[in-house]
Amino acid sequence: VIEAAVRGVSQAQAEDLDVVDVDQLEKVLPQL
Amino acid sequence: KDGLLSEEEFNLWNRLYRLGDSDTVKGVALPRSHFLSLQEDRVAQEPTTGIHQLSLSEWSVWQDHPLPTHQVEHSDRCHHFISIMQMIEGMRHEEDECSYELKIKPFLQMEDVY
Amino acid sequence: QYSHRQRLKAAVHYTVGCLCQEVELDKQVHLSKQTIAAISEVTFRQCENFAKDLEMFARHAKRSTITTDDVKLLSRRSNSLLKYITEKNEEITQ
Repeated sequence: VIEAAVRGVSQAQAEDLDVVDVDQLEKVLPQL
Repeated sequence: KDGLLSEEEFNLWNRLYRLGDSDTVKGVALPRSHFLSLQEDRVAQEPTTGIHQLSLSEWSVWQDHPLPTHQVEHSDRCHHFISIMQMIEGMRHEEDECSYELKIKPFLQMEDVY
Repeated sequence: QYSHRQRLKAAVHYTVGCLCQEVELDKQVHLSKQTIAAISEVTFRQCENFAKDLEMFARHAKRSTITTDDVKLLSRRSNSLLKYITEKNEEITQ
């Protein structure tokens, strides 16, 4: 859970966003 | 007999399949995965010229349903991934309220959490 | 059986929400409800896969009880995760 959340945050930050939405989670899902 | 390629097989491989210096793509690599949440010592990986970094997410548009197979079935992990992708697609345009939460909340009992 | 499964799912969802809240506070980034729902579903399904694996590991060792050794086997593919799980196990044992 923590890993998924942290990866989602990392992706959002890479996109310069302050919200993690499913769009960001989708991108980290394959590697997760 | 020793489990290695015979001379004939080696020549075939060398001619048809081997990637080398003359090829634009000299090899393929899957990006190394590591835990962000565990304190890991990571060596920064420089992408090597000519080594094509494979993408796990490039084809995600097609990964929302099981594609046809031949002789073997999709794995549990594959079905798992597909179902989450489908779930995400279903929730993509939700605003404020989350349908999953609304559906599951009536079943919440704190003694299960404890 | 359906109701029991949904209760477990709800408990997982609630707990996932709490854990995500910790990450939000730590990273100062908000996670949408849909993100939390997706993480919850990933977790629940993964637990089902873990349960099948754990049963098989225990059965392979001719045991009828799943032990921490079986859990460690689950994490074998990642050195860092295996190390983490082993350390946590030792903490709990102490």
